[in-house]
Amino acid sequence: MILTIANQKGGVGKTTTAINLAAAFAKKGKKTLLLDLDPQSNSSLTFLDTHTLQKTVFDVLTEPSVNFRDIIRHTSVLHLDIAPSKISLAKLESNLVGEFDAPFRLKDKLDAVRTEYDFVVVDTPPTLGLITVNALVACTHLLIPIQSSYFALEGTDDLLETVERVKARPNPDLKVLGVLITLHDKRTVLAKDIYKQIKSVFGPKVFKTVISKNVRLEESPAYKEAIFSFAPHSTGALEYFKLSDEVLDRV
Amino acid sequence: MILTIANQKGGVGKTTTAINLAAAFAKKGKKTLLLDLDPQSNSSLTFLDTHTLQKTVFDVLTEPSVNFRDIIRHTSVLHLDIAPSKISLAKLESNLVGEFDAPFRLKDKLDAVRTEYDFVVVDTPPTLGLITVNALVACTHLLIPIQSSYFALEGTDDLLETVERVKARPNPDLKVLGVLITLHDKRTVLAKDIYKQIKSVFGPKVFKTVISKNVRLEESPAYKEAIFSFAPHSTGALEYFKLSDEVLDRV
Ligand SMILES: Nc1ncnc2c1ncn2[C@@H]1O[C@H](COP(=O)(O)OP(=O)(O)OP(=O)(O)O)[C@@H](O)[C@H]1O
Ligand SMILES: Nc1ncnc2c1ncn2[C@@H]1O[C@H](COP(=O)(O)OP(=O)(O)OP(=O)(O)O)[C@@H](O)[C@H]1O
Ligand SMILES: [Mg+2]
Ligand SMILES: [Mg+2]
Repeated sequence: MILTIANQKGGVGKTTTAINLAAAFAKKGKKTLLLDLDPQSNSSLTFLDTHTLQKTVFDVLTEPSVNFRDIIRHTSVLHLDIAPSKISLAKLESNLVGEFDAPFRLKDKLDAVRTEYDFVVVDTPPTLGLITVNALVACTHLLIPIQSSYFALEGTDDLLETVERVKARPNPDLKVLGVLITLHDKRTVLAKDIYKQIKSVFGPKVFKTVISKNVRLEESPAYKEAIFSFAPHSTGALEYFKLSDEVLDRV
Repeated sequence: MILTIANQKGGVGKTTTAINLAAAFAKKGKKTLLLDLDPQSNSSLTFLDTHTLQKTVFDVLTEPSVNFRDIIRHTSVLHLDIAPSKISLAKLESNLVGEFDAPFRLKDKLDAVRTEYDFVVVDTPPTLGLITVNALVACTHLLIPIQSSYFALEGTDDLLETVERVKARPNPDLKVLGVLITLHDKRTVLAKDIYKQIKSVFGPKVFKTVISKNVRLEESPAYKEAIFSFAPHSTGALEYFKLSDEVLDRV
């Protein structure tokens, strides 16, 4: 299973979901690869020092001689590997202008390692450009994190339109695995209202698990850890573990 | 003064700052234009229904015959106009590939209306691509909102590198007006730690005004209002008004 975490709205918990869902799969003994496709490299920063990296995802996608095996590293979490990025990935779009296979670069290169993992979890940047299109073409499933806030709801039409375009030709098997409500604050009326609106728009696609606002989730990357080792009994750890159960049920 | 609000990290309060700072200038009687350069069009959504729009910023930047005067609209706030966008702006980069004047499109088109306004406030998307470069080339000053969280601090190197490249040739007069700490939660240790780190990195550039987390700021766009009419006595209104005083002091 190759699971892309995408939403072009910024700051809705894509990276936080990618890190902790990947770590939850690893905790269940599943061999998991966290693939960082965001030039901001927040997922990579959580597990390593990106300044020391020589080759990264950018090189794999632009140089024929560089493969994922050359850049994949183990993390501090058993069964969890990472394919890291750094800011150079921001040049991908201008680098691949005019290349007719540009949307397929990730899919083609991922073929060499995908059988070695039970799960590949892909973190994406807050845009709908070539990088995110590569993730949508290469993946089998899509998980859409949506913050329960006004702006976050408005942007989903554009994302779903992009998904339909990808399903029409480059990746007909792409499935929307589900919509995850994140950064949810049960105390505010706005969050409750938006939650109802998201349910009425997406229906059964919405995961039963809701990720509530929890400062431990914000802190754990600063200590180079996923939530399960940093604060194993926090609400964040329980909720992301429950989410991993729900994801396994849906596959 | 043309003030760009930029940070490629997502969800750090760029739009919330652009809307409410522009509204604060208007409240002081300054003629202000809010220029939405984000394809997600969150600033535009706050004041109008973007589905009804014919021509938008995308048309101004790609068609010689369309000018800002053709798309600028009044908002419900006295002295505040808006130049709206919609998702079509996401095609700007692929539309202007190979055009040697691509980074200057906004600067050139803005020349026709800039004298009609005391302030132009530019909202940008969470990327460092051609759209944000256009904003950095066209503006006189840059305001960088930074959320007091781990990931937000890591990304500022890349933004400052882009700013130096813009200052080297296309816009030597570009000044970093200041760094604004947003979404600050005084109660958490992490936020206090990050605040100290931001101060040690940016020194006097950091505004004294800190914008704290305040649900009224999250709610007001859902009611098509800036904070000053939606919740005039909220912390968010007081803080953004104080920020507008500090900005005027620095210019
Ligand atoms: N459930 C949560 N509770 C508290 N803080 C959270 C939660 N989820 C995410 N955060 C924090 O909110 C901010 C945004 O989250 P994150 O960086 O994961 O979003 P993103 O969608 O990956 O952002 P970008 O669009 O920049 O890639 C981060 O500072 C993160 O630590
Ligand atoms: N001070 C604040 N208190 C509470 N909520 C806030 C505050 N500032 C912003 N928000 C909320 O946080 C979310 C992110 O803010 P906003 O959309 O302004 O960020 P942005 O940087 O413009 O995001 P993007 O990168 O997607 O353009 C929004 O839901 C907004 O309502
Ligand atoms: Mg992210
Ligand atoms: Mg915004």
